[in-house]
Amino acid sequence: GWAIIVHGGAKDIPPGLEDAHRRGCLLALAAGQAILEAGGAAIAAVEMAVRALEEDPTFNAGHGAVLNAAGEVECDAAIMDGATLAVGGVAAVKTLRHPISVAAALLSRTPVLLVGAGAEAFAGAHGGELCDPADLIVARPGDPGCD
Amino acid sequence: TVGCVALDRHGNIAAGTSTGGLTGCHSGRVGDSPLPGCGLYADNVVGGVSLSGDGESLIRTTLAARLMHSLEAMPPGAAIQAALTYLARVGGEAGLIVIDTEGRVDWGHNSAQFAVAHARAGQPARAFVNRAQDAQEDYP
Repeated sequence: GWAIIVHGGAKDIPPGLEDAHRRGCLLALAAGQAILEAGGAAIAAVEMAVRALEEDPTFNAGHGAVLNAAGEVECDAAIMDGATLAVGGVAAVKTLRHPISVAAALLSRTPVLLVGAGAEAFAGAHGGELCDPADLIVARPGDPGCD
Repeated sequence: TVGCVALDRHGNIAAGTSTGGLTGCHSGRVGDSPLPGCGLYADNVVGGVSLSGDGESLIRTTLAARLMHSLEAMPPGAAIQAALTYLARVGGEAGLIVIDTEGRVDWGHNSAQFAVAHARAGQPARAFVNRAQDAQEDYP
């Protein structure tokens, strides 16, 4: 059989936002679950589930990232295939709508981890979805973010 | 930070993480999320894990790798507890999700909350924000 589990971050959830977190996790789970139920690959299920979480402004990833000391967005993501032990990762990226998909694109192209402008250049050359960093910012006053 | 672990019908396991970082952190700072063995790991012969929490603590303890090593000898729940116990050496908060090669799903955290949803073949999807709300007896 198949199995899937997603998370939306280890943190203090502000009062009144518990349902938004549960709902967002369930939507992401459904995205991955649909792939697994159809006989699809775990690696695809993980990418689709994380993309859904990155799209949801409830969570600190992709659309919903927090700002660093310079007032900039910097996102990190990685994905690992247990069949081959291949890993793809990107770090300190500012213009990627879905960092997890760029990390997934790295899996079959050798490098394990690309950072900053190099990762964004790779994304531009391999179909990554680029955006304005401002598109990723969501007003969540007091949110410290988390890894 | 968000993450996912999945096991498909062919026995393949994958893990992923994605984060928007920490508010006010130094420009260029990178935490555990993109680092295999720290924020995630997957191996078909053991299982898959994805973590969240204080990135520097997870890096210093290579907590994903430690969790994977524990999974070689114990079920997911015990492996998660062992990892959280080890994390206490350096302090910090963490949340961990796990699927092992037998398809056992579990999760744990020492943070106040940890939003999680999970499902398995033949079992409906469920979501929680605290491990204590998820009945132990439902786990295989």
